[in-house]
Amino acid sequence: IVSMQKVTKDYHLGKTIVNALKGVDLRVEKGEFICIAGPSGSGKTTLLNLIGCLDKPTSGKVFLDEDDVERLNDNQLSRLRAERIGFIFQSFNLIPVLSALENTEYPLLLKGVARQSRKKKVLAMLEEVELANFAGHRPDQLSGGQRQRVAIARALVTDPEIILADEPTANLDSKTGETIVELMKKINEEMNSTFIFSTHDSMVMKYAHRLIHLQDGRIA
Amino acid sequence: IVSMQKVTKDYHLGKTIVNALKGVDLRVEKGEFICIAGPSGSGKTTLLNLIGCLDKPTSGKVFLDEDDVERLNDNQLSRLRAERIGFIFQSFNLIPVLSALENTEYPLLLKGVARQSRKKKVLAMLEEVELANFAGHRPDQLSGGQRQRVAIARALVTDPEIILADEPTANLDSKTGETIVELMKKINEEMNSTFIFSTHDSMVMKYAHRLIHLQDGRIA
Ligand SMILES: Nc1ncnc2c1ncn2[C@@H]1O[C@H](COP(=O)(O)OP(=O)(O)OP(=O)(O)O)[C@@H](O)[C@H]1O
Ligand SMILES: Nc1ncnc2c1ncn2[C@@H]1O[C@H](COP(=O)(O)OP(=O)(O)OP(=O)(O)O)[C@@H](O)[C@H]1O
Ligand SMILES: [Mg+2]
Ligand SMILES: [Mg+2]
Repeated sequence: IVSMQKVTKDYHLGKTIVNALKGVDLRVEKGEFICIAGPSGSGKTTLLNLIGCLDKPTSGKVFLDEDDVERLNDNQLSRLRAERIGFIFQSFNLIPVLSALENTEYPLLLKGVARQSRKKKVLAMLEEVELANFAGHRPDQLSGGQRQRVAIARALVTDPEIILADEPTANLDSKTGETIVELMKKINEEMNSTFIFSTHDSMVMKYAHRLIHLQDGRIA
Repeated sequence: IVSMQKVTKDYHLGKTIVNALKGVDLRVEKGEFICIAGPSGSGKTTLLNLIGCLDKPTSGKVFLDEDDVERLNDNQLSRLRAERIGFIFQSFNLIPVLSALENTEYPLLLKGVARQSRKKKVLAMLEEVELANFAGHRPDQLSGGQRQRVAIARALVTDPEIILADEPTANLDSKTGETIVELMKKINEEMNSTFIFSTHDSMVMKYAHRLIHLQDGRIA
């Protein structure tokens, strides 16, 4: 479902160049549950951003289902992201003025899902991440781990084909983290969705079909 | 050095009240290295914010060195925070327009430290957190774990008496996390500074003199 060929990514800062990815080849099949592990600064977020079409490689190719994403125009990319990919960001990227419920609901609004169906899915999802009692709280009225779970709910509520999760349990205690990963595993098995996670958490890694080690911009 | 007596903290949201802390008694001696563990939403950040005088309890008393913090005026509180407490925030709270170096330098500017001494301390601290090569990067040009380490550098650079660290290794891989905790332990031993951490990381807990379990707003 996802394929990368000799992908590099460089960031330019005045005279400095940071080579975040230095030639990555990767192939992910539909329904896989993959973890990407690696030290801080090794390129995990960069890699996920490229897979999720949130950024472009410096060189090399990214394919989604045999489509070269470089050939897609902005509308096609936006639609692809809205309809097929759920993203759990490392810094959550919640909308500060919306409540937990409204943040979770937002991608369904974008997809034009009807109100009754929308409300039902959102409340069910908030229950799954154990935040039903916090539906009305804005992000600044939630703990760090609660915000992370809203980000998770929002990414999963549209039942996307591909879920990219950037360190989804970093701010969660072990028990809550395990609840979340088991939820994701359940979704993966029932819906054959593809999960690609970055993580430092050895508990999360145990669930993976495949573990990819990233080291200094390369797959080790 | 820190004492809390029957401290409660309630957050009011329209008709809803969240009882984040429900009667906490705590005493921390100078030079202790304490970890606070607990599930997401159990009150860790709330507790650290009260110790750090960033917020006020709903009821009960917080003392720093026998001074009731409620009796201190705003100037006294600001000075206390600037001169005696280093804080590593869960969401880092870096200044987006400043580089890693400038963010780390900022508390020294506030203290009026001379330029030569300032530069020397900042560069030494960035070395300690393994970010010397990223001194010129702004926060949006850094990875999640790199931003966290800038937050750590900034908190430690003034050699504060009390360091409050809210999940300081959440975004770090094991090896980088261990490097950081060992740095903190070294500072604790050499300078007899007091460290109070919240954490979910069992590796960090191993270093603690004392482990406090917070559960649903109370110390278990
Ligand atoms: N926008 C940017 N501008 C400049 N450099 C960047 C940018 N984003 C990332 N980098 C650099 O690219 C490298 C890889 O960053 P990336 O965020 O992919 O790492 P990571 O593996 O996710 O790290 P972490 O575990 O700390 O989140 C790092 O050295 C980082 O400083
Ligand atoms: N500003 C706020 N307004 C309303 N409720 C809040 C606010 N800050 C925290 N809370 C609530 O108080 C409770 C304790 O929050 P706190 O941030 O102290 O938890 P925590 O133990 O740090 O959690 P985590 O491990 O997820 O960071 C939570 O239920 C949270 O939703
Ligand atoms: Mg990252
Ligand atoms: Mg917290």
